[in-house]
Amino acid sequence: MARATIAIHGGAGAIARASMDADKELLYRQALLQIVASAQALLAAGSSALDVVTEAVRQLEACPLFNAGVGAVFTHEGTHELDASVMDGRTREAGAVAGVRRVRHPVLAARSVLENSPHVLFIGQGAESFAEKQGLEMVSNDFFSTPERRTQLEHALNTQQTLLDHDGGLPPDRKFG
Amino acid sequence: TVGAVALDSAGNLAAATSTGGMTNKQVGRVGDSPLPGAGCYASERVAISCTGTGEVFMRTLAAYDIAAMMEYGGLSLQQASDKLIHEKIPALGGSGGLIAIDTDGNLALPFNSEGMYRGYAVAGELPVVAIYREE
Repeated sequence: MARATIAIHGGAGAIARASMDADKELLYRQALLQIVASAQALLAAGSSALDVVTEAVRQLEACPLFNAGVGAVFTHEGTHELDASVMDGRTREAGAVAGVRRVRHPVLAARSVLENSPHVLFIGQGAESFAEKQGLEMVSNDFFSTPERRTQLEHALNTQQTLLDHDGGLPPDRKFG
Repeated sequence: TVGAVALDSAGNLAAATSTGGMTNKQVGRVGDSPLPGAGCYASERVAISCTGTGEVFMRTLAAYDIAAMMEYGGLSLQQASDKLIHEKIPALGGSGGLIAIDTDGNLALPFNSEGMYRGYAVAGELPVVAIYREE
């Protein structure tokens, strides 16, 4: 019997203690703890690794603090384009979507590609149609928008930079992706 | 960018990655996150999810490279992860990090930036979360 183990990430970057205010740091820690603890409970209950990583990333997508799903960064045109993938080590099967705009949980679309199609990667409109046919929840693109990310876009536009979400932060909160 | 890797009680591994991309990116630009072998990979030996300068993680096939260093080079998970994150990625001007688990339950969460939002939990132990390098 293997020792069930889970790890999650919410992005890396120039996250220095000095530049993060205590309240915001607490929000991040609470979000990470809640998600990793619930994944640990799923593993303890016998869930498969594939189900657990899918659910953990779905929760991370639902949390506005991280650059995925709600809280995603903005493109140059002020829109959101989301990408996701899942891979099962037992079978080497994989599913992915790229450039989707209306799929509430891209990781669920990726999982559906893995399970319900002979393909690995769907992009753009095709990925959206596939997700819709699979009965996944569709939302308007601005569902993913948050004020913090809009401020980051304005900062990036003013400085003519393309910023990884790791660099997309503003002083003092230079968040990483 | 967010991700998860897991080893279940049956000894199976899996990985998942999801992202909103880059702030102010050109419409249509895609990074490593949706590409198996670049931003996400899982085999019977190891599961990896990456975050960082997508183009560099694509050009190095970062996630698969760790599996290859372990399988063909005999490196441990920690050695392979460190080599990728602290040598190969910076050599191409990239930055970021990853999380990885191998079939023996070894964990690696390296990053070459100042911090990474991360957490892990092993069966029967308290979960751990961290943000800064020095934690």
